[in-house]
Amino acid sequence: KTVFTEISPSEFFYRNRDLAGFSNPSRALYSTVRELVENSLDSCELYTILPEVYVRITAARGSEDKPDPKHYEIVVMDNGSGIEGEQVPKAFGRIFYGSKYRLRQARGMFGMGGTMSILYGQITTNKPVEISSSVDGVKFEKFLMMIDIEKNTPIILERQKSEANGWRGTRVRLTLEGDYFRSSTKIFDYFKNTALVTPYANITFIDPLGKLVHYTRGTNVMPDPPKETLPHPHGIDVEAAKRMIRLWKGGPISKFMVQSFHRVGDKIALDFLKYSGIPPETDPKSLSNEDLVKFTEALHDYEGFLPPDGKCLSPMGEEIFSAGIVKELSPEFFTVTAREPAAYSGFPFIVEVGLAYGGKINQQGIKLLRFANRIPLLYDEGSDVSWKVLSDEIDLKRYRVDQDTPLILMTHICSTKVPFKTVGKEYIADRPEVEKELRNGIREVFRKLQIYLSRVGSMEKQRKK
Amino acid sequence: KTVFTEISPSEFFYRNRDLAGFSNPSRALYSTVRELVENSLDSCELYTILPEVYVRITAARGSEDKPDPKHYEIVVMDNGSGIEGEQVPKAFGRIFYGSKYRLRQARGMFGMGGTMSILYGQITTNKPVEISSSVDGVKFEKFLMMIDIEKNTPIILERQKSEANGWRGTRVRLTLEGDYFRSSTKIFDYFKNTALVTPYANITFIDPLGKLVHYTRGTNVMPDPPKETLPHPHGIDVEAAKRMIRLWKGGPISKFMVQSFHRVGDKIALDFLKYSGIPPETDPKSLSNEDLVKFTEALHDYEGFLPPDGKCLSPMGEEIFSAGIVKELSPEFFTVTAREPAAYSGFPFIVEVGLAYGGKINQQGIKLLRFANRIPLLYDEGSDVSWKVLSDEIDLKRYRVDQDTPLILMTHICSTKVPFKTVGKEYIADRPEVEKELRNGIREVFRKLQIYLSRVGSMEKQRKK
Ligand SMILES: Nc1ncnc2c1ncn2[C@@H]1O[C@H](COP(=O)(O)OP(=O)(O)OP(=O)(O)O)[C@@H](O)[C@H]1O
Ligand SMILES: Nc1ncnc2c1ncn2[C@@H]1O[C@H](COP(=O)(O)OP(=O)(O)OP(=O)(O)O)[C@@H](O)[C@H]1O
Ligand SMILES: [Mg+2]
Ligand SMILES: [Mg+2]
Repeated sequence: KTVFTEISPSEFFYRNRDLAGFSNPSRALYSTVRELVENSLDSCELYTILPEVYVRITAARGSEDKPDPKHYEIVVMDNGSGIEGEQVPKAFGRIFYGSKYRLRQARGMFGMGGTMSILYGQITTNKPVEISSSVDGVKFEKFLMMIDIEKNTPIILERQKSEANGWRGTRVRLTLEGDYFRSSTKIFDYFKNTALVTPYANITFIDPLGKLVHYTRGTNVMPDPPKETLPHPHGIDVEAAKRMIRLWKGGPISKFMVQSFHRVGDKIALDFLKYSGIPPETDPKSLSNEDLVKFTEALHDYEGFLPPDGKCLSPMGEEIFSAGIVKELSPEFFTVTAREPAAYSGFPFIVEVGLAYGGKINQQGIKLLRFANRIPLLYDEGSDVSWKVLSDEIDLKRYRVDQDTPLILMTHICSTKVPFKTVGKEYIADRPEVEKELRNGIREVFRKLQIYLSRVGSMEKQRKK
Repeated sequence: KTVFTEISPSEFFYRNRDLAGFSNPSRALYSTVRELVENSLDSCELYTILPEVYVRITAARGSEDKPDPKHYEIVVMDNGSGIEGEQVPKAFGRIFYGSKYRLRQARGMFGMGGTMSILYGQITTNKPVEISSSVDGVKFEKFLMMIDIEKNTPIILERQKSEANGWRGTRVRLTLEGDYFRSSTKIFDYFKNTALVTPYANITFIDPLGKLVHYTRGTNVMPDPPKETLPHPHGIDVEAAKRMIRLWKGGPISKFMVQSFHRVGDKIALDFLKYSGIPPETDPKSLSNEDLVKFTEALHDYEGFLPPDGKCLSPMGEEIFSAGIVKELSPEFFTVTAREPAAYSGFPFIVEVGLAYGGKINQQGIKLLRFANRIPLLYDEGSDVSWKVLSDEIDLKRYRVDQDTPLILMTHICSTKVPFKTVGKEYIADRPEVEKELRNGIREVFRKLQIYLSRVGSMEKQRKK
């Protein structure tokens, strides 16, 4: 007789933790740094707080003289918004629980990164996680907790309230089996690349060997935070339409269109309803199942909808991108460009591209740095859409660039939903719309480089005469 | 004030369906075929039933003359074990519900493939799925159902019992938005490759253009079904150890070791307990948290455990692999090899490799066909471990092979847990243990080919004299 089992989301990712980037001690240490730092930076940026992020990794007590892999304690502290005491246990102790399930750009999107780090720490060291948080700088709550993995629910071991004395933010302290020897290079790359696209952040990192690195703020300018937006008609499937209609407070479909969709005004609403053969006074709740499908298909086919604007997005912008490049790369020359907002499957996105040459950049040949919603992507380059565009669609010879030209190309995709191919956010799928914007952005910066190089080349010739 | 939300597993994969291989109509049609056919073959093989699988894709009523993408109806029927009526709704209407969460080889492992196909069909066409199943050939139950995506639970619209008149098995009929024009090549490749590794199956495929293809059984020999196994000590983390101890019926740790772990007898148990400094009469339930961590680490470090045997695995075996190659490829020469059972992180696996040359194989140069637990992997070749081994570690010139030699290399990895990197099972991570077995298996078949080619070459020379 066949035995059926149901498993919880945490049980699923406990068993399949490689899907989330926790495949071994070296990778898990890297992923833990990533997930916690990204939570901290999201929290600061959403409230336009100049980020102060502190990260410390030390050998756990009793493991100091052991070889890798071994137990490490990691502390990540920020000056962000903090988390309400009531929400802390589930925010960190439940998979698929979070505040980022919205149509608004953020590094977080799955509701599980912080929880996975805690889960991995727990299954390798059996130690609880300590989380302190204050939302007002007056009081802070400290939790000692673990996760009931089979039930996907937090287990609170201790909870106490204390004076915050002005500190507002979040501090996470957990122990996990890591391999610092194998992951240190990637961890330092992660911080350096993060500093590149977040030059308004102060980041301090202390490693297990006692090395302290300050990534010092290079500008006080922060990007405008994104604003939550209405869905774009092109992103609507039948399930989404059903739900929007169920929540509709009542009134004709012409009003429903204007109040439910991004950038749909009365005129476009009426023109669309004419196109799709639905009378404007129709009650959306009266649409039959068949009508619903036709309505959804018409939303996709109608060509009169305005493209998304970028209000739900938060690109770096030229000033910030330039500040980061100057601060981290010190090139002889650089150029940045940003594409207009575009969309894939109704999800808005903006591509920003930067190219830096010479100066302190001394590796031979071109190096690609990829970013998505300000997250540095350091794995699976060969599978990523940016790599594909660079290697298949850019003919370097056209731009007076050869195998040895010291170049760093930076691609940044920001979206309300970055088309990651994996839960571990390793690389980005090659959506044709995204590919197109990348191609044009990359060509643009190479053209600018070519102009610079030819000007330098002709000045050289002048001087030699 | 920050608003927190919890989402269900189906809601998560509804929003992130590209993670599961349902990114667009062309890919979703392919994934639906894959997921349903794999469920059928799993069901037959587990009970050593010679598989009869019928697949039909037709334009949905009203869509016959429309261009792609459009609505298609797909029917998949098998003669497998059938599903108990009580279990049908959750098996297909709940994500993370299934019968394959066990230490035993199967194509299924995540408990969500069938459910995703139904979910995708529902959100694109709003039509319910019809599922019929009989476990005894006497009565069959037919369900008309949909999924409550927000709650991750089935919605039963109709249920009826009827005479089965001897038919035992499962039949799934659903409607989805697909793009047959774009996915037909991949779908036919999927069937051809499935027939290659499942030559004991009769598979019938009728496509929307009315084309009928029979993949006819080439052998009545079936692989021995896998047997569920105890976990191997090397795969145990602290959470797993805790659970096993919680379920332990009572008795000393020496007995616990023998009854809980794969291939651990009294002698090895005592030797391990001596190594880890735990007295054999210790009650496992009395171990402190600290002791538990030490115990788990010792399980990893102790070198005296026997490697896993292959009883929980079900490789094709030479006879079946050869039958498939002959039937589907008709080569001039072929060779197959199987490696001894090995393990990565305590999970047993076996690598089988086949190489076919000439005859009806007429493409120029080497083509790689990848399989895992008999599933053909047709995407993301460049990211897969087999591709990495072939391109980085095999020097083709050593084997008298050049750019034009018509060759097909087949790699098959079977495991209780195939290290897929994605939920869509597209490609396999490069675990060093798996890489090693692949490397040796691939070299083995190339050596055999080289012997053949030199024999043929010298016979040619003889003839010319
Ligand atoms: N440092 C922090 N400051 C403020 N809020 C935080 C912090 N860390 C976590 N949170 C809250 O906890 C929630 C869950 O975090 P978690 O990392 O598990 O998921 P996420 O960030 O929403 O998505 P992702 O899995 O993509 O990272 C977040 O949505 C956020 O509301
Ligand atoms: N054709 C079938 N015959 C018998 N049982 C089936 C069939 N299709 C599905 N099932 C049952 O339904 C369960 C759920 O199927 P589903 O495809 O969603 O998950 P899975 O096969 O367990 O894992 P995966 O997501 O990796 O495919 C299976 O575990 C199996 O018990
Ligand atoms: Mg997060
Ligand atoms: Mg399945």
